[in-house]
Amino acid sequence: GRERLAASFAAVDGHFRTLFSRLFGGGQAYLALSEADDPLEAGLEIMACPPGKKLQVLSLLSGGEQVLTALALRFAVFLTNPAPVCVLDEVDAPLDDANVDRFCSLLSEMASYGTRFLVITHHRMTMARMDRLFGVTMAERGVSQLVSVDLQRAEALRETA
Amino acid sequence: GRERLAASFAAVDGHFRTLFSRLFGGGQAYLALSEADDPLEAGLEIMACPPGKKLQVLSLLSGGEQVLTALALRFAVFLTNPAPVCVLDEVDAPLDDANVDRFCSLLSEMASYGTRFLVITHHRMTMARMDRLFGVTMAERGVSQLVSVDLQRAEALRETA
Amino acid sequence: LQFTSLRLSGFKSFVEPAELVIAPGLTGIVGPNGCGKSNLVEALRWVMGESSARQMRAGEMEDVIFGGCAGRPARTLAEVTLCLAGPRNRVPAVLRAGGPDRGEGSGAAAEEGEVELDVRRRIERTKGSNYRVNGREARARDVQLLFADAASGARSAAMVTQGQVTELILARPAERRLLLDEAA
Amino acid sequence: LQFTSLRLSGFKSFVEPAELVIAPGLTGIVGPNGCGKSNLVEALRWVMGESSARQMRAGEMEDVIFGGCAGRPARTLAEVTLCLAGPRNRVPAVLRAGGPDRGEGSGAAAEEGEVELDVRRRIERTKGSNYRVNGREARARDVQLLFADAASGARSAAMVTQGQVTELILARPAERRLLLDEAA
Ligand SMILES: Nc1ncnc2c1ncn2[C@@H]1O[C@H](COP(=O)(O)OP(=O)(O)OP(=O)(O)O)[C@@H](O)[C@H]1O
Ligand SMILES: Nc1ncnc2c1ncn2[C@@H]1O[C@H](COP(=O)(O)OP(=O)(O)OP(=O)(O)O)[C@@H](O)[C@H]1O
Ligand SMILES: [Mg+2]
Ligand SMILES: [Mg+2]
Repeated sequence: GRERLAASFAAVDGHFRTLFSRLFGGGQAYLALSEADDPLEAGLEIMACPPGKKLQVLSLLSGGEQVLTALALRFAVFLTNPAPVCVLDEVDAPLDDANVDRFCSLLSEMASYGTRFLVITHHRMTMARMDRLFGVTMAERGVSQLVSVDLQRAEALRETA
Repeated sequence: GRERLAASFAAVDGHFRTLFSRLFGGGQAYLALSEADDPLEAGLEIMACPPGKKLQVLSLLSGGEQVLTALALRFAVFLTNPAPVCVLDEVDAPLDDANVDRFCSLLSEMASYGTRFLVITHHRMTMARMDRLFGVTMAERGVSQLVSVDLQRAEALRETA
Repeated sequence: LQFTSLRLSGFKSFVEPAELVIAPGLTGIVGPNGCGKSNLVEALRWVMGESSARQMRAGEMEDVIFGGCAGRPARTLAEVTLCLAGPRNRVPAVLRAGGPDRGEGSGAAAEEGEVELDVRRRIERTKGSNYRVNGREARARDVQLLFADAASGARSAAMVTQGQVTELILARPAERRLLLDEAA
Repeated sequence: LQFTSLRLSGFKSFVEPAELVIAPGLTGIVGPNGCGKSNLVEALRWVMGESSARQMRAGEMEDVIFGGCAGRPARTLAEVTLCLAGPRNRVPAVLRAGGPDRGEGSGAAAEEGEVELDVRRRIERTKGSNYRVNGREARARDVQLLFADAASGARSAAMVTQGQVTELILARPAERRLLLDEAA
């Protein structure tokens, strides 16, 4: 019970620290269990310091910094027990191009260990970093179709409704 | 008290129906007060039907459709008492280019009645539709600077961290 | 265990049969707002055993069946099939029988072969949903266990649904820990 | 009443003085994550009278003062000035005195002139914040009323902060109505 939770927390924290620095290109972060002697009732607090800034609790970071930090945490949990497929639905929406670039590099690395990724996105840079693209269209209103696309066609596809 | 609320609800609903069709390029939507005989304790439910689809409660729409519908509601409230300045912080993040295009056209029209807009965005199409652009940089880490930019420079600005 | 493809028919806006090949590496899925991208994700979570209609953006589970649109009547049936391939010993015994088997023989050798599994979930109006694995009836519980063993599953850390990252950021510390426990 | 410019110094990451000209039409603000765009929005809401530190992503209101970074010590003072211009009769009498006045004479004619207002809010560590309008001390309440009359204000429908649209979508029906009441 309690030991297993402490061990899994340590594993997640370890991955989280590494992933945070990879996604931000620097800086540091860590997880903290708080507010209860019994870890089974504790809360999870996230402390983060993007490169060149001050260490702060998650809620004081910028919108994009919060998302990137939360992704580091999700992937940290994922890495403690990797699955054959990982699906990401528009997680890159508030990220700038530099952060998206590091995010895609991390995905490529995790994919090299065997996980297949399905990445739903509106972000042009993410599209450019994919190994292949599928488009979902509604040529007939209310009816979805799946089509294979190349990058140029994707640019056109996302611009028509 | 109650009459004033009913009147303001009707005004907001009227604007909302018009704005929804403008932002979606069709379809219809309406607001519904629910769950209480006393309108002062009622809840606000949003029913929406994007073009060619079925009328549904807001929670059953797609992510981007939900955001566009919620924007129609925010602007509907705004129009019942327009202000000299309106600030929008990254509201266009989950919208595709066709929806962003209609969104920017609506902003232009509201601006023509005298409201000055400050639009914070990562979206390239939104940048292209602005009358002018300012960039915020952190050339020195942790220190923000405001600079005037043209569209080409904006492309470079948002890609460096 | 590896996922190889997802096929759906009559599921939400995918009234026509569609197949998504799940190849190695990074596969991007793009398209305008409301065209069906998240519906694909929900189809995958549904066939893996998601039992809450609310988690599927539906009032009741029947609502995932194509509900009709201008020019097309509603359907009465929705079906999603997930194709898997992997070592025989990664599959719970109760689900193993009945499928194409690249392994040979029996006993220990049979435990080492490769096997292909079609996990199919179907729902019909007023009749509820049922599962078949390689054509043979299976219980929802067994299917959920299969995916749990593979560290995947409708609510595992491997499925980041639209808005879930925001939920994690806004959660209070105690809720956040629960979210991670659920995923872990 | 029209807003013409926003000046800030020592406010959050804007340790150096900066000026944002608020011109007619659509002004876009761009830049990488964490560079300070939302800080600009918060500066505007702050000078308009936002009184909750939590709404400013701060533990206490003093936290909006530049807190230092690698190579720069923290500041002890933050200041934001919002410049307005408009008809004299749109400004509450208590705030009108003391400023440059493009109108002439007194009485009814003076009521019709154009006036320019500098609304300045300043906060110092351990000393709290105070307001000056055209150099003259003003109460927070009067400043808030000025903006409320102009249908703007830190929490009006005119200020859509990052994440507020999501909040509206996720809110329960009763909360949603309250959100709109607050804005209206
Ligand atoms: N049972 C159903 N029958 C028919 N159409 C449905 C059904 N359920 C949902 N839909 C439609 O599917 C659409 C939602 O698609 P989805 O959420 O996959 O969009 P999306 O591509 O993810 O868009 P976004 O980029 O905005 O997130 C809605 O427009 C809805 O009307
Ligand atoms: N008092 C302060 N002193 C110095 N820096 C601060 C202070 N308060 C906040 N910051 C910094 O300002 C940054 C937040 O900036 P802001 O939220 O404006 O970013 P943003 O440009 O909106 O980014 P995004 O695109 O991710 O939303 C944080 O990195 C934070 O460290
Ligand atoms: Mg979606
Ligand atoms: Mg921001």
